[in-house]
Amino acid sequence: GLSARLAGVFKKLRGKGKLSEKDIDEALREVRLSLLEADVNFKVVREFIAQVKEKSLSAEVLESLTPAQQVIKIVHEEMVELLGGKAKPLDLSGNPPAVVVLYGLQGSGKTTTAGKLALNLRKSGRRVLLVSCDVYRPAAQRQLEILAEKSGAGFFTMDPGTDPAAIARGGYEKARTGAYDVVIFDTAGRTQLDDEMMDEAARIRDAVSPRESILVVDAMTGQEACKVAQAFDEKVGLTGIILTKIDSDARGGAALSIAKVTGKPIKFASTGEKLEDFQVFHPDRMASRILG
Amino acid sequence: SIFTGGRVTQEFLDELEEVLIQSDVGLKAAMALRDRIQEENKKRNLKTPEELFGVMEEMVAEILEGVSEPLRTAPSGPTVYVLVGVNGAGKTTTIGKLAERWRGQGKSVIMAAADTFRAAAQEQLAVWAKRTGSTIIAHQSGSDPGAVAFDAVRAAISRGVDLVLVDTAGRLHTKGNLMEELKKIIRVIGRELPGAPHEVILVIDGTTGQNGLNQARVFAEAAGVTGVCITKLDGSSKGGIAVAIADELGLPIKLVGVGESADDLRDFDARAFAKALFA
Ligand SMILES: Nc1nc2c(ncn2[C@@H]2O[C@H](COP(=O)(O)OP(=O)(O)OP(=O)(O)O)[C@@H](O)[C@H]2O)c(=O)[nH]1
Ligand SMILES: Nc1nc2c(ncn2[C@@H]2O[C@H](COP(=O)(O)OP(=O)(O)OP(=O)(O)O)[C@@H](O)[C@H]2O)c(=O)[nH]1
Ligand SMILES: [Mg+2]
Ligand SMILES: [Mg+2]
Repeated sequence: GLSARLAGVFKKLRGKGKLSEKDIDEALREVRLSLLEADVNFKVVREFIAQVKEKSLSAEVLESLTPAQQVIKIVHEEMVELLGGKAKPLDLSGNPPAVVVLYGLQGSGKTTTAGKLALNLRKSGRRVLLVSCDVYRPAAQRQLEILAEKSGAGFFTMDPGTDPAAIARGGYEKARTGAYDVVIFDTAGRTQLDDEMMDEAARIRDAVSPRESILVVDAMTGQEACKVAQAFDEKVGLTGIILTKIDSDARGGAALSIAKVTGKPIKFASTGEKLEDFQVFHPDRMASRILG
Repeated sequence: SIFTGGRVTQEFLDELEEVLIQSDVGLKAAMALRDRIQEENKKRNLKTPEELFGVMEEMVAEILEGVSEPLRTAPSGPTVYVLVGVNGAGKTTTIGKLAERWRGQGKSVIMAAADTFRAAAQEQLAVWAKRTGSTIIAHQSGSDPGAVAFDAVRAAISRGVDLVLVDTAGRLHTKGNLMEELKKIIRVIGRELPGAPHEVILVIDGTTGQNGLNQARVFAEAAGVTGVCITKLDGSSKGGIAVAIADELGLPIKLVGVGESADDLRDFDARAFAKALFA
C-alpha cells in the first residue's frame, strides 16, 4: 500500500539529516500516483498534493525520525477534512413534508437509493412518500412502486406521458395533504451534456423547492466525476451527495473529486443491493479506502 | 509553446499524459504510451503537435485493433448471447438494442429474463421485447436464473429462433457466490446447446474508472467473456478503460452504447475511438 511505498522512498533518503523540499516532492510523487490509481481527478490530485506539500514542509516532518508516517498522517487528515470532516445528517427541518430530490447519471443507483432512504426514515418513525418522476426508463415507475411496498412508504406517480415536473407537483400535493413527513422524488438518469434533460432537472426542482437536492454517484466513477458534479451543482444547486456501490472494490476517488469541486457533504453510503444496505457516510473510513 | 524549436518538450509529454489519464485509460497505460511516444519521437523527429497526436492515435488504435474480433454467430441453429456485468452498467438496455438490430435484419429473437432478482427487472425487459417484436421467456420473481436460460434456449431450438439474448442480474465481481451463479447459468446453456453461448458480452459503464479493469479480469476468468460493450459514451466520459482492458487482458471491444434508444448501438471502431480520446 501507500505506507510501504512512502516508507521505501524515505528509507532511500535516510542518513541525510534533515529532509529537503526536493525530498518531500519525491515522496509526494508516490502519493500522487496512488490517488490517480484510485480515480481521483488529476486536477484535484494536483491541488491536493500542493496542500499536503505546504503542510509537510514543517519541522515536524522534515526532522522526524518517521517522516513517512508524518506525511501519511497529513494526507489522511487533509482527506478527511475534504470529505466533510464528520458525518452530516439529512436536512429535514422546516414544515413537513421535507422534500428530497435525487439526481444522477444513468444507472448510478437513484431508484434503489430512494427505497433505502425511505426505509431508513421509516425506521425513525417517519411517514414517507416515494414519487417517481422517471417517465423514460422502461418499468422505472413499477421499480419504485415495488421498493415503496418493501420499505413501507407511500407511492405516487402519473402516466408515463406526463411532464416529470407536473408529476413532481402532484407528488408534493399528495405528500402535503396526506400528512407525510418526507417526500422523496426519484428522477430519470441523465448526462450533464443533455441540455433538455438538465433543464428538466431544474424544472423539477422549481416545482417542489427541495430541502435536499442530492447527487447519487457510483463509487466506481472515473475522472469525469468532477465535471458531472459541477454541472449538476450549477444547474440545480446540490445540498448533498450519496455514494453507491461501495461494497465493490473500487477505491472511490470520485468521492474526493466531488467533495473538492462542490464542497457539498457526502451524507450516505450505499453498501449493497438490499434496502437495508445503507449507512451514514464515514469520511475517515473513506479516506483510508481511497489511499489504499 | 509546447514544441520549442521543433522538439517535443517534457511539458508537452506531461500534458499528453494528463489527456490520457483524464480519459480513464489509467496510470499504467498513460505512462507506457508516454514512454513509447518519447521513443517514437527520437526515431521520427516529429515536428508538430498534429503529428504527435496522430502517432498517439495510431498507437491507441493498434492496441484496440490488435485484439479485435467481430461478434460470433452460430454456424447453424440459434445464436446465444449472454450479457453480464456489474449493477447498472446497461445490460438490459443493450439487449433491447441488440434485439432491434437483429429484428431489423428480419431475424427472430427470444429474450431470456434471467434477472430474477432485481425489482421490475423482468417488466423492464418485457417492454424491450414488446418494442422490438421479440419473444420473452420469464419465470416467477426469485426463481432460478439457470432455468430461465434453459427454457429460452430450449424454445429457440424447438421454434427455430435465430437469436437468444440472456439478461442476467447485475452483480459485483467481488461477490463469489454471484459469480458462481453466473458460471452455472453459462454451463446450463452450454449443456443444452453445444457451442453456446456464442458470446459472453461484458457490459462496462463508460463512466467507470480503474475498477473496470478489475471487473473485466474477474468476469473474464469466471464467465469466459468473449467481448466487451462499453456503454454511455454519449456522456462526457471517454471510456478509456477500454484501452486498459484490451491492453492488459486482450479482451476484444465489440460494441459501444451511445444512448438510451433502441438504435443507440454501434460496432466498435478502434480508429474513431482513439480519435475521440484526444478530441
Ligand atoms: N452492489 C450494489 N448495487 C447497487 C447499490 N445501489 C444500487 N445498486 C444496483 O445498481 C443497479 C442500478 O440501480 P438503480 O436504482 O436502478 O439505478 P438508477 O440510478 O435509478 O438508474 P436509472 O434510473 O436508469 O438512471 C441496480 O441493479 C441496483 O440494485 C449498491 O450500493 N450496491
Ligand atoms: N446515456 C446512456 N444511457 C444508457 C446507455 N446504456 C444504458 N443506459 C441507461 O443506463 C441505465 C441502466 O441501464 P440498464 O439496462 O437497466 O442496466 P443494467 O446493467 O441492466 O442494470 P442492472 O440490471 O440493474 O444491473 C438506464 O437508464 C439505461 O437507459 C447508453 O449507452 N447511454
Ligand atoms: Mg432509476
Ligand atoms: Mg438489467
